[in-house]
Amino acid sequence: MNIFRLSGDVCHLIAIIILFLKIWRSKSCAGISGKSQVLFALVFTTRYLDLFTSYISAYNTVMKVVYLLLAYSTVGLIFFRFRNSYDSESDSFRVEFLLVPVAGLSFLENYAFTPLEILWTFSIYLESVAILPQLFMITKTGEAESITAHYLLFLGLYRALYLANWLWRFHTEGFYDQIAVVSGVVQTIFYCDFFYLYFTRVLRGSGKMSLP
Amino acid sequence: EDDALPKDEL
Repeated sequence: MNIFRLSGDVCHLIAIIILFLKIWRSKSCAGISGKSQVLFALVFTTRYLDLFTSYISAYNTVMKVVYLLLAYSTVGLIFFRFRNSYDSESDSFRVEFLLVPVAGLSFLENYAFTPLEILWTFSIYLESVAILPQLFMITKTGEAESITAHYLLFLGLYRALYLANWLWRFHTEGFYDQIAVVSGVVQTIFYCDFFYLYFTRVLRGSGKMSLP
Repeated sequence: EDDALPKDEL
């Protein structure tokens, strides 16, 4: 554990909590892609199956359980409790275009051809593209509320900090997880455009972030 | 299966 990894995990947690509280307090999930949230719940589910097979640390177990609970609670708010506010018209990204290639790739490129390992690989690849329905939705509607932008900022920070973590681990312990690093770089690239918009519009501008 | 890395990261 190093400072980059710990801050990355904390930013990830903050992002998830920001989104959950935003929906809970406003009693509305307007502007939020339910599809992205389902994909994230699927990411956590397929990645954390090792909760049942191996124990790493109390920190590891607690964080996994918290991420899972929050992910499913958010999905529950969007599709059940506040489903009237869910904008399915704008959330029109075709997730099969992500799921099929990601599933195929996880069978082809993995560390071991075992069910758990393939599902872990699937979760890594899927996480790298899971935010696309949300970014697509913002592009389509042309704006995002600032709180949604804060959510995306913390998700992006989490990614960037994980990259720093991997650089640090490579230098200090020679650790290099090729699948996670390559997918992580791809995932972080998706946030670059958003980072630019965030700093030029949300911080300087009014409450909302508009896209050109 | 030996090349599989331990999954300590989240």
